[in-house]
Amino acid sequence: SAHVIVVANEKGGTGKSTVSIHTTVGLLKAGYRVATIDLDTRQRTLTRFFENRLSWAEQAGTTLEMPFHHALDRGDSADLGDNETREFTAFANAIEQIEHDYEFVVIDTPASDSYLMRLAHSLADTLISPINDSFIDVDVFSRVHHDRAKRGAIAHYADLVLEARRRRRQVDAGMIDWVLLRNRVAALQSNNAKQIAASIEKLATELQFRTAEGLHDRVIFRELFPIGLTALDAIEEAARGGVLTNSQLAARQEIGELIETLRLPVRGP
Amino acid sequence: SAHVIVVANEKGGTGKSTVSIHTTVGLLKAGYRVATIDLDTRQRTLTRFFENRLSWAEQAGTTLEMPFHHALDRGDSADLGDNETREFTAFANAIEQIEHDYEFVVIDTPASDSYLMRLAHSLADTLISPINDSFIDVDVFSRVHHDRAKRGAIAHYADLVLEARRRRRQVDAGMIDWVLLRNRVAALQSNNAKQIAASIEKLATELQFRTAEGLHDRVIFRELFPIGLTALDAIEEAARGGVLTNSQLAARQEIGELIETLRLPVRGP
Ligand SMILES: Nc1ncnc2c1ncn2[C@@H]1O[C@H](COP(=O)(O)OP(=O)(O)OP(=O)(O)O)[C@@H](O)[C@H]1O
Ligand SMILES: Nc1ncnc2c1ncn2[C@@H]1O[C@H](COP(=O)(O)OP(=O)(O)OP(=O)(O)O)[C@@H](O)[C@H]1O
Ligand SMILES: [Mg+2]
Ligand SMILES: [Mg+2]
Repeated sequence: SAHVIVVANEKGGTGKSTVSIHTTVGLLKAGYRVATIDLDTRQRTLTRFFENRLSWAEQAGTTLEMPFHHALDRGDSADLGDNETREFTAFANAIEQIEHDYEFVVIDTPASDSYLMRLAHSLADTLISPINDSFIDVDVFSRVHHDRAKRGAIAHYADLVLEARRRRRQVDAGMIDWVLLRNRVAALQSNNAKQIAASIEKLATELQFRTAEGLHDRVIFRELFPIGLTALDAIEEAARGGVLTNSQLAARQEIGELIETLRLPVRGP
Repeated sequence: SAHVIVVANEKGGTGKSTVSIHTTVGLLKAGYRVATIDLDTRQRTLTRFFENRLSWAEQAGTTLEMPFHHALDRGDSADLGDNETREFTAFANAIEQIEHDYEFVVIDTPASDSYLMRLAHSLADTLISPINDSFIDVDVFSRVHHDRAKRGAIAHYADLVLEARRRRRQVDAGMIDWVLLRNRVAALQSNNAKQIAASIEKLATELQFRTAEGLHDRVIFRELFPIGLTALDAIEEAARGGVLTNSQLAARQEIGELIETLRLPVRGP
């Protein structure tokens, strides 16, 4: 059945949707059958991206690789228990439809704590948590403090992931491969970036995650959103003469390396 | 009574907490009495910053300007109506305590839609919405689309703000001065950044907001979080010989210009 990739981090704007978009397109380009689920019921960035992609392909008279996409609806009753039941049912139905027909499911999540977002964590085979090079971002994993003695208390998001891991082990002894991905890394490495990298390496052992190389802050990772394309696609100017710009090459390399780092189960012969 | 500054944007990671921190310290340095309310009950970035600031001042044996700070607690019953009543009461009490004793209240908000976050919007005299130079960020204000004919439908966050304005006008005919602030602007302006700036200028007329110059992406805006300092404070290396680094000067200038752009009511003689 499908290998589930969840992209999550309770911290806002770390790049969950950007990573979901590029991982999905990367796997599609590699020939895999990919399904996607957008759990960000209000913002729907992933859903909007694929709407733009479909619309662009139609007006260009071409076809572009598309995943089998599910956008979940928001539960909107005043009763939390009622909402949760409805959301669980919709999510379970979506998973059921895809788990036997697709090789990968990529699930994008919102930055707010919710029943649905926590449930997604327990379903992950691979959990990718993008993070910015910033102590504000580290603080949701482990409390930053100038005083070494007061540093390091496990914070609310790391807690959420550890709890999801416990639940998963109880259910089916399943393992969650947790990958931390530095995102929007600056071209020039500052002392701050070095310190962040060092903090993350220490945390990796304590929280049992591994770190991926990271994606730099590149305009090409965001400027194609209105037309639903990525650096992995044949972008018009680049398509002339088949020569890729340096930025498109660099972006493709970073996404390729990310997918390799994920050590996803590859299809048999 | 106090002039209320709300820093909000439903999009995650646009810099709400960073702007809240620097606006607060900027106003304190200018000698104003400032109170702060942290509505991000789970992540508490603003609260964590002031905890770090207090702790750093104590270990350094100095005093640092501090606002009168309120961190709201999360409502945690299973009944939404019940939570909302509790949160409203706590928020109303916090406002009541400060509105006559302080000149400014800065309210930081979480990136998720909630009763409390919406209520804060209706209380704003000044609403600052930071935004990244990205179509993904524009999309929560107005739907981006390659096809000019399909572009521009008002999106969910702009909707939320317009609704808050309507409610406010009904309550006390009050006006919300909505300021859009481009944040994490790259040093080199790309075509993408130019397009974003142009989209924002068009939206400004339609949604009735004005735009502020913007803050560049500067490591100094984030590297001092663990010690609760900002570029506006006397940072150790900079304090030697009283010479400020270029980055500290540039950051101070940007925060100064931001506060000026806010056109806040200044105290009488
Ligand atoms: N590697 C990158 N290079 C350039 N821009 C990026 C990169 N990653 C993310 N961005 C931009 O940063 C912003 C945040 O990214 P994104 O929306 O993917 O994060 P998110 O974690 O999904 O946010 P949210 O918490 O709101 O769901 C967006 O404007 C996006 O275009
Ligand atoms: N102008 C800036 N220069 C450098 N880094 C910045 C700047 N503004 C924000 N950041 C960094 O970007 C990230 C997001 O900023 P911040 O946490 O203030 O946003 P937010 O809108 O409060 O996020 P959330 O939606 O999670 O509450 C943080 O890592 C922060 O340190
Ligand atoms: Mg997202
Ligand atoms: Mg914040």
